[in-house]
Amino acid sequence: DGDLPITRKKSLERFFEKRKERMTMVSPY
Amino acid sequence: GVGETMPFFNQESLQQRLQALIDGARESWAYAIFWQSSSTSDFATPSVLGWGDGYYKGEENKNKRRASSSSANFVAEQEHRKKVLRELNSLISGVQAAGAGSVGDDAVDEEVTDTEWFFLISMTQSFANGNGLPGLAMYSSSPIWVTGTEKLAGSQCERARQAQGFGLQTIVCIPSANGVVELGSTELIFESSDLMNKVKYLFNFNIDMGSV
Repeated sequence: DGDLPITRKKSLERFFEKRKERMTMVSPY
Repeated sequence: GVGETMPFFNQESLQQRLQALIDGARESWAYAIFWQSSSTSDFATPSVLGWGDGYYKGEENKNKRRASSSSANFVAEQEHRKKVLRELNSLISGVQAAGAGSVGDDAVDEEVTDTEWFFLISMTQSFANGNGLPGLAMYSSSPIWVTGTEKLAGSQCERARQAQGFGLQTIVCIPSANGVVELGSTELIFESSDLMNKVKYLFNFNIDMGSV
């Protein structure tokens, strides 16, 4: 419903940040 | 100092402890979750374990589990997961509109692995005292360590069976004064006092090592 508890918001922010890091770490070779 | 009371409700501190727990481990843990107990002085109200914080590290050898990536089911499931991730990302981006900004499309359009999905849906779960692996660990005040596909699949706990369905091979729940620390891995990891001691040290609470 668009109303996330603050702990989930923080956890999701970190999850997405880490996911982006993992994506950019993938070797192009 | 170790003897001080840990600021359990400080999420930064929780996150650091969860990261320290598995980033420095010899074993390859995919994630760590702190299930926080609803603290109440009313003994008539049963305590419930809900999402406190989590750290998702990822799998070491995820490429070897991509055999079915061309099946129609896989494609449909990936579409569903990416749609949910886009929606969640929109929520988060809205939250931080005045600050750090969006994480970008590349973080949501890549394959969403089974363990990532299991971690994400964990955020929606909660456990009454005695229910599920975390609730059982809390209720018994004893760590629960389940290793192997068969043991997970044969568990009475829905969460263990769910974990197995998403490719996890090891799941551990270690109780604390204010909740339960859970770790999961796609590898076979066997019980060690080393991990118990790390949790005991990092989360600063007492567990009965004799009951392990």
